[in-house]
Amino acid sequence: MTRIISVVNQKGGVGKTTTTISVSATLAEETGKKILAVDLDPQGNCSSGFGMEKNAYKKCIYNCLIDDTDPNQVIQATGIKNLDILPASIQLAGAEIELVGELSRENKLKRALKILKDKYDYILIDCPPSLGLLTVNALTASTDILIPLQCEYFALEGLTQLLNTINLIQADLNPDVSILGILLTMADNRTNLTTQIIEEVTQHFPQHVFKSVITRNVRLSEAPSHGLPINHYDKKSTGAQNYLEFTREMLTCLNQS
Amino acid sequence: MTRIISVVNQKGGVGKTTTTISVSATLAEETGKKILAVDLDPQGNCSSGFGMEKNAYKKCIYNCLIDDTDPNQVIQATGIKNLDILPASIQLAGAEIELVGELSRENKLKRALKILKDKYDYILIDCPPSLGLLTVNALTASTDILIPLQCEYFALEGLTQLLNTINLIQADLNPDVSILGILLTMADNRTNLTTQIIEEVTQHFPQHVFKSVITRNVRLSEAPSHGLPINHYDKKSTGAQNYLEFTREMLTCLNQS
Ligand SMILES: Nc1ncnc2c1ncn2[C@@H]1O[C@H](COP(=O)(O)OP(=O)(O)OP(=O)(O)O)[C@@H](O)[C@H]1O
Ligand SMILES: Nc1ncnc2c1ncn2[C@@H]1O[C@H](COP(=O)(O)OP(=O)(O)OP(=O)(O)O)[C@@H](O)[C@H]1O
Ligand SMILES: [Mg+2]
Ligand SMILES: [Mg+2]
Repeated sequence: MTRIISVVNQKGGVGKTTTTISVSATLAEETGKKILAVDLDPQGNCSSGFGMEKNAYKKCIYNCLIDDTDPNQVIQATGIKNLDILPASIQLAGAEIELVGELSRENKLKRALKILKDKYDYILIDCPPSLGLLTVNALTASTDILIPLQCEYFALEGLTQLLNTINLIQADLNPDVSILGILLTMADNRTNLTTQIIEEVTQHFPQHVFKSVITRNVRLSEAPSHGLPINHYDKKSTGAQNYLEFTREMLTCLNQS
Repeated sequence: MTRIISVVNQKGGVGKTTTTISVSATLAEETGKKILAVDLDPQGNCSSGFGMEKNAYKKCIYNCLIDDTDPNQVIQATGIKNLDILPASIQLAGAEIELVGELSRENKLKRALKILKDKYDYILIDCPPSLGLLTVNALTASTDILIPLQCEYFALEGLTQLLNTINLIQADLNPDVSILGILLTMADNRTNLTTQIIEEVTQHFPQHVFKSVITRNVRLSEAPSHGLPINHYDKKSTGAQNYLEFTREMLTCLNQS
């Protein structure tokens, strides 16, 4: 069975895209399984982070949601073995408004991904920074939810709002989706703020917090300008090591549930 | 005439809220004029950054947009002389979908702020990380646009998309709004990435980039957990100094145009 993992947090800039790119590339290398990254953010950062040229593809995820295009016709190779991408483009910015009046608007992505059957072992969906219809589509289509959380006060504040929305989705749209866990990102162990945030999150949500933590590492923010995931840009960097350790911990969790 | 400044960038986590809070508090202290901060983000970070308790107020900006409540009944004191806030709450998350079918949906905020007449000299609007109807409402209501830009690759990538949207707003909804400028944030002068980004932005948009730059400073991310703007939390910090220098540069620009 394909595991479909939404990478979600309505707080902006917490590391959703960096996590989607890094984890999907690490999974492809470590497991040899078939991986698909889905870019559901109109900014298209996940697509460009894999080196996709913005106007190189005629169709994107927008077409799968709005005019039921077969995702197999839209999927692109990333150039990395075992890893494909379902790219986004600026057209996606209009999708939220266009979906409002559609029948069964929350299930559009779920239906599109069903067409792929068991072609992929793991699918990771990079969500936009909001709890609108695109993110609801991702949560409805998913088996698991991964929550990157920046070690900052504002990011912690939004967590309760996000968990409430997940409860609503589980009650009304997708009872089978469960929280895989909370991944702490951009940790700077020199600051008290990071220590405070980690203590607070671990205290409130002990059952959800991964042991692996991603520290702040400039190589992670350099990698996208070369169109490469971190394990291809600088395999020896702290960023690559952190994401390798996390991906292994995540696989253990996935194999147990 | 009241200057209404939208603080906008669809890229998440670039410093929109931190800029709105810091600049409005610095304006209140430096000019002695009447300042209003408007929180247009369902996350409500601007409201909590001023110490507003999430459920302490019955009405918020949502009511001004959806049921035409008089903003004077919703505005709260921040406890800082000359500075009030029009707060947000989680209800605002539903506004984007609810506004879709409304008549003249892009002008809701403009109409609400008109009721305030000249009660305030400067109004700063903290926008959510998207180019949806809430941000369109802010741009339609504004006289000026301030664009915080994190010194990172993904943030630079989104700039063209943002400038295109602003052109559309100027053509169709608000010919009087103009770009006040681009403020570089979270600069880390020790990294090549920051230098590259600053060079690239200054080369492509020389007429828009402010000389003042906000460097990365942990005191800025600590301040919101105390419910205080930076000039009240730690006036001697680099963050407070950076925002003071920027606010003065911004005032010079505003007085010239
Ligand atoms: N561990 C890290 N260390 C340093 N920089 C990082 C790290 N993780 C992410 N970044 C950088 O921080 C910025 C924000 O990360 P990213 O874009 O992945 O977040 P996001 O949650 O996807 O943002 P958005 O809400 O806009 O979609 C990016 O410029 C990225 O390169
Ligand atoms: N110059 C700075 N130095 C260090 N930390 C900063 C700085 N500016 C902002 N921050 C922190 O970075 C995080 C992102 O900033 P902020 O929330 O203001 O961005 P935003 O653009 O409003 O995010 P969103 O897109 O979610 O609305 C916050 O935790 C904030 O405290
Ligand atoms: Mg992203
Ligand atoms: Mg914000």
